Amino acid sequence: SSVCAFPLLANLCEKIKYVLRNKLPFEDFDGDKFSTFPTLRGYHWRGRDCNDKNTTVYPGRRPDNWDAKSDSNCNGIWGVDPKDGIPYEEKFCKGADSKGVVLLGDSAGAHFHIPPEWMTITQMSAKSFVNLPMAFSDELDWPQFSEITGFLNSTIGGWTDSLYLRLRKRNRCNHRDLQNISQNGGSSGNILSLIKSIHYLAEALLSALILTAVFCRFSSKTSLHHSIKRGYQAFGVPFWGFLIQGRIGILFFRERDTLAHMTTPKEMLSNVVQALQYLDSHLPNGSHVILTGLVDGRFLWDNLHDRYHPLGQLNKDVTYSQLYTFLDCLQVSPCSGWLTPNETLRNLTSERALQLSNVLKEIARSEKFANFDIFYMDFPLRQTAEEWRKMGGEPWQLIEPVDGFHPNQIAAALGTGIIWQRALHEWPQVLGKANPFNDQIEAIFKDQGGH
Amino acid sequence: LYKGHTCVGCVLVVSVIEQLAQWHNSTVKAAMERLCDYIPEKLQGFCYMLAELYGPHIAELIDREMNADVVCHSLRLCKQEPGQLLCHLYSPPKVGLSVAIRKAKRITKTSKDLKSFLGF
Repeated sequence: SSVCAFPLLANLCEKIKYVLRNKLPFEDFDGDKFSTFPTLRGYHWRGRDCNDKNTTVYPGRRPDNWDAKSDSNCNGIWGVDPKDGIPYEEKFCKGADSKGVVLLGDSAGAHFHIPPEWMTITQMSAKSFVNLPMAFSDELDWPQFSEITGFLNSTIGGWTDSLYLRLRKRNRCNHRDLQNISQNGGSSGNILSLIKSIHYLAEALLSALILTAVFCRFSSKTSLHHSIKRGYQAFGVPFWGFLIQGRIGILFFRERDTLAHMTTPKEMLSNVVQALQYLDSHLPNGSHVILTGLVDGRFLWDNLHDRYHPLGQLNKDVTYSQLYTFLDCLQVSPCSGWLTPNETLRNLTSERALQLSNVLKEIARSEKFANFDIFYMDFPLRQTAEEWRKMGGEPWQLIEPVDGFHPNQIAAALGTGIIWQRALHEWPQVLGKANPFNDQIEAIFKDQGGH
Repeated sequence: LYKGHTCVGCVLVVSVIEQLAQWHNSTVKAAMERLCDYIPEKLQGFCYMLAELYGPHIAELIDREMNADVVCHSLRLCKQEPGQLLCHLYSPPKVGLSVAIRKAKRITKTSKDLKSFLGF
């Protein structure tokens, strides 16, 4: 019936299914959910494990005895200062308000990207496909360059800026403390199970919990096993977090009648409050959550519909409007509410998006939680486009060229700066303090083992 | 849904092959070999296997000026679900998309190995 029916392959299949369903690293010898392998949910997605044979050693944990003897939290800071016998981790990171970054999200959060050079004939060569195996083993996502957890220099255009890099620069104790638990097709329907994937293990430092709760996606709830790793509420150090709502990937509809299947404000309220209540029973006290509103997806049609798609560059015969119609006809459109020639439907979709953003605003205003405070900010698409215009760019250059739908590398990097500035000015407590010992950490530990 | 994604994938790949042959002024077969040569070594075997199976039919249909929509429908990698529209990316051929697809299906019908592969 299937290749997995063969006895010899049954175990391997089970492991592959377990890993895929739970967003866990495929190669993780000590089972601590961190890996030394890049793809297959490895260190492109989570801080690189510095000892994959010891399950108590992983990024983001509370240091073991101030890491006097070894680096238990993989931030590259360990050992004892011979001058005074004080462990470096204690000297430089104790009370430093260290934080990591955890993102629960959709394809935008995971940074979905299909290289346009794979279908641009005029420039095609063997070089065009060098990244193909890595791209497929990372599900066509590039979290290592992404807006929230990116840490490698971009090789897909633009540049890398991320909340993680900024947190690390602010406090070098945060080195390698990142987790991107996103999935292509994330939605408010499965954000709850995604949040349950926050696997609480002993000792956690402060960490930024960034959730991209994608909603309005009409899809069945998928049960995701626990895959985010953090500390128990009892002795975890406060998280802080973002609940980033409404990435562009919000309107997935398999149904013909889009509006009838769009998440309603009532469902939205229920999904997000459930998710937050779950978090409240698991996050350490003193955490923070920031909700962001939905994007106005009319941006996509307005800026792309009559432009040629990479496939249509050679013969000028495929526009984004044709691509959107084709995907919608096949019922695989990622966003049939906005990627449509039907202006009325686009406007109605934006109207609903605004209603859902208002639900989030109301949640942030009125809901109270024991272990975290909660804030709201609009999704910064307009500011991103404005920033890019000031830099001489055009709006269509902020959208992935092949799928005509996801924010691209430039949009991701610009978005980081906007979110960071907003948090810095309005909720500085969320970002933790700048560590006065950064220079000393760098002087002694250089790149802290890199990534 | 996977059918929809399969159809998108087929139209993308056949379009690239068609345009490679056009850009390099080569046969479709040569274009497929060129594309497989571009792909990293460890995946080339898979590429050549697909080229072996589908190549002759894709070549025959493209040589008859059929576009990626027609090719993929005739290979049954794109399907028109009952009651659904006939999905296509490119502007339909002058003779009409349905007519072109029927003609293409007649051409591929004769192929035994394709039938067995599609069954697999």
